[in-house]
Amino acid sequence: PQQNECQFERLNALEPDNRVESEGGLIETWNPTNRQFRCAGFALSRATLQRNSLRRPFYSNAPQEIFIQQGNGYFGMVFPGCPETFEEPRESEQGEGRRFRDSHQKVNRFREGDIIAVPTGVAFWMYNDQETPVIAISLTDMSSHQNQLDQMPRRFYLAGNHEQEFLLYQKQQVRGKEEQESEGSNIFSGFKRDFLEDALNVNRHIVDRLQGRNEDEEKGAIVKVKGGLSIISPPERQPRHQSRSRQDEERWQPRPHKSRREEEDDEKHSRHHDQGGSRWKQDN
Amino acid sequence: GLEETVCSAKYRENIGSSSSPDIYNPQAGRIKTVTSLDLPILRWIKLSAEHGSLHKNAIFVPHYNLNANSAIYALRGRAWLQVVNCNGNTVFDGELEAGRVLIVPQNFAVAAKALSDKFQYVSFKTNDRAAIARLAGSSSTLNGMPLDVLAATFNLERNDARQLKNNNPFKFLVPPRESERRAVA
Repeated sequence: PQQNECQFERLNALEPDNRVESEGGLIETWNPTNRQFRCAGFALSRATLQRNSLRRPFYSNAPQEIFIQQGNGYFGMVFPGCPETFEEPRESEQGEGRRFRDSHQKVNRFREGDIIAVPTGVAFWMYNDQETPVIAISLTDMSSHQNQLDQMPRRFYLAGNHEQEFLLYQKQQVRGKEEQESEGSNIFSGFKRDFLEDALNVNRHIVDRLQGRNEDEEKGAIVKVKGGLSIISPPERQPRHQSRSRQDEERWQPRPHKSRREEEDDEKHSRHHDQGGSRWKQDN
Repeated sequence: GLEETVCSAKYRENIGSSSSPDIYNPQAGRIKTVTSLDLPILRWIKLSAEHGSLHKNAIFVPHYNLNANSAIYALRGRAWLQVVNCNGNTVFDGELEAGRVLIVPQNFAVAAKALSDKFQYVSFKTNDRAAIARLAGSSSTLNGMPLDVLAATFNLERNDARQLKNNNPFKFLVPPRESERRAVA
């Protein structure tokens, strides 16, 4: 913070002062140029996602901490260089007669009360697959050493053709200094079409979609997904403290000490069982 | 003591064309980086560097620096570069020729296409473990997302989303098309 930025005589409780509506929800922001925020060095926003709504992928110039005030759903982060470890099974290939098997990086579930940590520059998306609207409060730590830009929070959207939630404050700051040529697009839209056609090896139609040029592209940062998303994800587990029965509790007690002989017997039994159960488990 | 840690430290690492590249495609070019993993002193000064050499019409896929600003200094030849800010505005769309420098702020998307026989550059980065995220090609950010998320995000048919994930098999450098290669020959 600049000198005397934090010399407060009085503090105020603040409400969000900007609201950007989307097809599938809305994003509210607190003015990051407010002195209290400038002193603290962070920015705050609140996203509300309706049922079957996807917050389109974006990354930020500073790390984020997101608290789930309400609802649950899926989120994903794409880490550069990490493998796509969630893979579609072979069965779906035969079942639907498809040759393509999708794979992607890890997808997680979130629920009410969760904190989600999002590193700087990592693309993040979230999806509400439940009836209850998801409300997520996000703090972006502008004073983090990982932010090497100025103190203004910036969202880099990978898709869409909409105003990013902190743009209003950017415009207020640059007013009188320089006019912005255009606003409210995604990072692909700034590249030349031919260039993207070559770089992605796809046709113009796909490039137009990527750049948000299609006619019905006024859906905003949060879009409705017709029929919902199908995501490769393990079945949800109940939290242990809710699902653990008395038998389970007993299983969690420390096991009584066994003699070496007893342990060897156990091992033999276990091997036998393994061999019967699966032909893949053989000695090397 | 200082004399034990600094005086005999390694201060030099070659990243020029003669060194062993980290990224190499004989038809597209090569890239070599030096970070604090290669040269530990960089952890102290919090800087790193990258040297690249691209063949004519080869493309360095759209990408961004996650955690660093960068200064791209053209050493030889010329390339066409595009840089895009967070609002989707093209903030640079032009040639970078030998002797000139282009500053690319953190997280701004950038892509390059070599216009001359061999475009060479050095990029200084303001983080000792600077990392990039690629927006196109195999194992890129788009590939890391589920197919349905990609289709919903870009309002695409599943088949088009598949093409987006699969069509470019290259990771960093895309070689020129066959017709462009023939023209160069």
